[in-house]
Amino acid sequence: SGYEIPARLRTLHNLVIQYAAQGRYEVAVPLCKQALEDLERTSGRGHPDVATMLNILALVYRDQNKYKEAAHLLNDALSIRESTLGRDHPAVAATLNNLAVLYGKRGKYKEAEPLCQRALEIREKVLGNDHPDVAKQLNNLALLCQNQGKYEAVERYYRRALAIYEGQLGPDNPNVARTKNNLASCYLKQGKYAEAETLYKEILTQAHVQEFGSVDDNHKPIWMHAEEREEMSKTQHREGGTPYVEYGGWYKACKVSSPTVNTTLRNLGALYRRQGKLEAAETLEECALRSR
Amino acid sequence: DRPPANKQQQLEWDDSTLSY
Repeated sequence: SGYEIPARLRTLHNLVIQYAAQGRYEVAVPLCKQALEDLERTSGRGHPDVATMLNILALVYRDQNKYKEAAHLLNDALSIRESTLGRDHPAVAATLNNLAVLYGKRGKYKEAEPLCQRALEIREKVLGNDHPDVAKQLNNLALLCQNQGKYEAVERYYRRALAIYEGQLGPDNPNVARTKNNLASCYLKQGKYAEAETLYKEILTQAHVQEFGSVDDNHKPIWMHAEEREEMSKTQHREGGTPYVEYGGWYKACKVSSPTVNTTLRNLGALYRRQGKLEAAETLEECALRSR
Repeated sequence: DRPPANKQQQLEWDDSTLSY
């Protein structure tokens, strides 16, 4: 775009961030407002620096949960950016996205959706259909649709995001597991338990493969252990309890690797419980507790 | 029948708005 944030605005931004982090909004806000006034006077209301300053102040308002005020500022910043950078600029997409986030925070999902949609179109146009930033945008769009109960759209968006992450970043990228987890949540909301279960198992198998390189008789993902333990409890009379199954250190591995895996353990555990597979559920829940 | 432990999903803010 050719636009660069002037050094003094950068400095001011850092200062504002520090004040905001300390909760000193009574200092941060007037500082921003004064700078905004100065910029408007010296550079004119439509200058890109004014848009940047509006963004900085919007962040402070956002941190104070003043979403309405923040959105007002971002709308002004949006008009400036559209007229100075063009309607299809990444900065316009980013501003649209953040506006959508602010609307979303206020539960205005219906208003947020078209903004998010436009941000998506810009990113597709500028970055191509398979860029990870497109997947990020799809993720936000899916979430907005989920809040409106538009599950068909949610599935479509998450599936696309998943394909992008898998294709561009590889199966081990944390975004893959995260998106699968989100998609599974969407399935659960619709009562599609089998589909959710498949995804949870995929996540756990992938986490296992990442740690041990393969799945074989000696290296099984945790859900296979859980189901075996379930089977054993059904076929054998438990006297003095089943000996504790050693998970091959798997839980240690998932401990550091990701909170998503932990969530997945608990979610699949809940699904097992729903099916009355209590031993299997306990196995996963225990693993989740250990790895927390 | 406990509800599944779904993590609260959050809309993601784009921090790049300040780098243009």
